[in-house]
Amino acid sequence: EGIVPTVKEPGRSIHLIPRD
Amino acid sequence: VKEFTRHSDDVLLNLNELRHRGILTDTTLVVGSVQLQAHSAVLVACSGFFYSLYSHQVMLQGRGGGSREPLRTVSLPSSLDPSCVSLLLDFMYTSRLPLTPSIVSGVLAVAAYLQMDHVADTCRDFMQK
Amino acid sequence: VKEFTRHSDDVLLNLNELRHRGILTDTTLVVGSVQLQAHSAVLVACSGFFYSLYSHQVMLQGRGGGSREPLRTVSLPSSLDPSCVSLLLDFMYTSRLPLTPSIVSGVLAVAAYLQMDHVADTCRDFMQK
Repeated sequence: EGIVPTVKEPGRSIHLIPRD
Repeated sequence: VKEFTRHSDDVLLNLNELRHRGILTDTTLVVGSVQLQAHSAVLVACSGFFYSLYSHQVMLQGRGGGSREPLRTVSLPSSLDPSCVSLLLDFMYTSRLPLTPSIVSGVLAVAAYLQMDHVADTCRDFMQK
Repeated sequence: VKEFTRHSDDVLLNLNELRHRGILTDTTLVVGSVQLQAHSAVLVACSGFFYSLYSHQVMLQGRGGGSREPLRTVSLPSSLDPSCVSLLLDFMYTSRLPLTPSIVSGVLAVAAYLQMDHVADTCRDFMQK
C-alpha cells in the first residue's frame, strides 16, 4: 500500500466545552 | 507538578482499544444498516451534536444534578455515508483524519452534521487545494 | 492523513469538564466518607485495578459479547487517603500530578492499589530524591 503522508495539524481539533 | 506529556495519548489509545473490544461502549450509532459502538463520553467530548443532544436529553427528562444515563442508540440520517461516519469515529479515538478527494465531501457532510467544525474546516481547506 | 497533535489533550480537557458537571459520570468512587464521580471508561483506561475489576465483573456475570454495564459504585479501602484518591482522579483527567513530600507516600499507596505503575514509579523516584 502506498505510503500516505501524515500532516501534523497543531490547531484545535474539536469543540471546547466551556467551563461551567 | 509532574506533567506526563504522553498521558492523554495513552488514555485515548486505551479508550480506542476498549472500543474495539466492545468494553463499556454504551452507545450504538446506527447509520443505514451499519451499527457502530462507541463511548458516550467520548462522543460528547468530540462532537457538538452529541453534546447538545445530550444536554437536550437531560433537559427533556429534566433530571436534576447532571445525568448518568448515556445515549443508548442514536440513529443518524441514512443520507450520511456509513464509511465516513466510521472514519470520523476513528478520528475521535485516534486524532488521525485520512482525507482523499473521493471521500472528502462525505466526511464534510458527517462533520457538519455532527457539528465538528474544526474537521469541517479541514475538509473545506482540503477541497480548495 | 491529517494528525491533530493536540486532539488527545482537547478530548481529555472536555472529559474533565464533563466530570466536573456530572455529565455521563457513571461510576462513584467511595473512599471513607468521600464520594467521587468519574467515567468508567476513563477509570478503566487509566488504572489496571479498574481494568481487571471490570473484566472480572464481566466474568462474574458471564455476560457475552463485551459488556455495557459500567461499574456503578466502587468502594476503596478507607485506609487510603481520600485527598490522594481525588488527586489521582485529577491526574487521570489532566496528566498533571502535583507531588509534595507530605503527600507522596499517600499518593504512592493509592497508585499502587489502583495499579497505576507509571505514577507509582514517579512517586518512588520523588521519594528517593
